[in-house]
Amino acid sequence: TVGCVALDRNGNLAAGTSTGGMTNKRYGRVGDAPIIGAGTYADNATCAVSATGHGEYFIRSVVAYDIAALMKYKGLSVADAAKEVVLKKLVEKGGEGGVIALDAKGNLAMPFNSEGMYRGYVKSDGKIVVEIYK
Amino acid sequence: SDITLVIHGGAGTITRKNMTPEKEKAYRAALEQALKAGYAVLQKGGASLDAVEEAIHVMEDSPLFNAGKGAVFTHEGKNELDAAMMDGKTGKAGAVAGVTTIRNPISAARAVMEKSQHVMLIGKGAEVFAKEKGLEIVDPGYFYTESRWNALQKAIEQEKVELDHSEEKPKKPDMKKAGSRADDLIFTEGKKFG
Repeated sequence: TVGCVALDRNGNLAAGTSTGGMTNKRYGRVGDAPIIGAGTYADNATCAVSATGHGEYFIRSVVAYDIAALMKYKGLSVADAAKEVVLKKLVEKGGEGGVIALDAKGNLAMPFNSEGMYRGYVKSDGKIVVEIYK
Repeated sequence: SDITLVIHGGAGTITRKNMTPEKEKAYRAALEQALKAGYAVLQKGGASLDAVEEAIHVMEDSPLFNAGKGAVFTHEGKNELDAAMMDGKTGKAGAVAGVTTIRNPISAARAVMEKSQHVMLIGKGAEVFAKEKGLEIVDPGYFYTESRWNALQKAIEQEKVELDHSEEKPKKPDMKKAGSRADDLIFTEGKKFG
């Protein structure tokens, strides 16, 4: 699964996710990537999120929206909200994967709880950072 | 605002443990290319939606990632693609699921968001819609990659081996015992491999 979140000069956030799903899947199984609120979400007032992981868990936990909701209703930062959802709530339920999240001030979070996470970001200074974790 | 762009890419079974230096170099180059493509849009004052679409195009067009060309196979040997996009300014959203002929599903998701009254279109209908909106339609064979095909054969083979050697019904996947996973799963009746 690949995804991207971005913040433009006008302060607008956007999120996108694209995937081939999982090998050997059957019966027209669909994961979280195309489910708004589960694998993809964006709201200028909170954050933009793209997720990658075991879709069934991400759908049931409404992961992307949950991060935004924690920011909106509990006043958490994007880093704390993403951490709470991916490293606590998802782990408690056995859900594996991670997210990228970005708020309207350019603060970003990239928590994950499993292997094979490829990440990259670039901020206004133009410095490109690419990381392949674990 | 401080322009910012963040990406994630997933390759299924390939993690750092089994990645050769050449593979790692290739992945890093592709991720960097995606970042540059998206950042170029933002730097020129472009919209975040355009930047997201550009960055994802790069990864969809690369055979390295599980999206677009390079997508994994279903049990039936097809590449079924899903994508979604959301606009933080307006709250509009679009998605496609189970499409097999749209070269860049992320653009189809955006078209659903901007050119339809709906949020999600699936299968054949989504493909007809994408074609009507002028998106590039390809033969399903475009998405084929040998490594993903081999991964499917391996998954199917392991499924058979399990059935041949055990009269017990296949166990439900135990996510804690099944070991680590990447962001894309290879799924058999009793096992999953990330």
